[in-house]
Amino acid sequence: GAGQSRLDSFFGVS
Amino acid sequence: MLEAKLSEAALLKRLLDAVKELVSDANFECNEEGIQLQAMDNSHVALVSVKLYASGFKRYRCDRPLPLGVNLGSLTKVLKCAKDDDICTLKAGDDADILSLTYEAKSAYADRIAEYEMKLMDIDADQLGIPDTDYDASVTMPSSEFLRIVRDLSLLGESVRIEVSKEGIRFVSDGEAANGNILIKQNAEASGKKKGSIEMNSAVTLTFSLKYLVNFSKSSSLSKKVQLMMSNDVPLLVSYAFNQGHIRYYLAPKIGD
Repeated sequence: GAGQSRLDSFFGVS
Repeated sequence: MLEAKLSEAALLKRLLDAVKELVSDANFECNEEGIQLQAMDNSHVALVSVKLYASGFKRYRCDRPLPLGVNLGSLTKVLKCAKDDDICTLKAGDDADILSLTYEAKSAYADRIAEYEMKLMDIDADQLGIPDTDYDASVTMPSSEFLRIVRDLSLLGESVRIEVSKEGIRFVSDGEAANGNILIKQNAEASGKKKGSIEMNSAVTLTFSLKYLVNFSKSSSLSKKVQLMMSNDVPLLVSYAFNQGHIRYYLAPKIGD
């Protein structure tokens, strides 16, 4: 099945 | 200091219900504009963002920015002690170590005033920079309809594929033993009363974990409508607006096969 991505890879975390 | 008076405790109760399973501790960032909460779940798959406008309160005062570190489980318990239609006042001093909540009964036969206090905590939270996004598709639909769809499909499988095309918006779940798909067509104005809308610049197909969408749907009690904003390969934005503010969720897509 498809893998779950994480928000960190879309939004910058500081 | 913060002093914020809400005309009904039910709003806070519903918000807590819609947040507490995603996030256990969060900062309520209070400033003169209102109260905001933004937090990711432990797995960094979903983010919830709540905003209560200062104008949405019966009375609102916040002299300087004040982060209130709240254990949402504790706040849920304290809010359970309020009746839905109680007037609810939140107070915190500048040291932000205690949150006090006062519930005033509206009933005519007696003046009940209940006071509770809960401990606040220091929370060192990640700050996420959410970029402004021009989404390729925007779908507005009744929140009860969205709740029904994700709850039904979650019985069949773990994931849902959402496809927005000229045809409308389609929700597809392929389970091991059964599959299902639900199409909502663009033209939903049969009764002459507009129930929803689909705006699309280009077709979008995205796959998401249903357990998060079921969780987001707890916000159906806050708003009759939900807006889904989508672009290929970016997080889904699920937005519920109400008179006093909004609650928004971001959900990272499933990718690859």
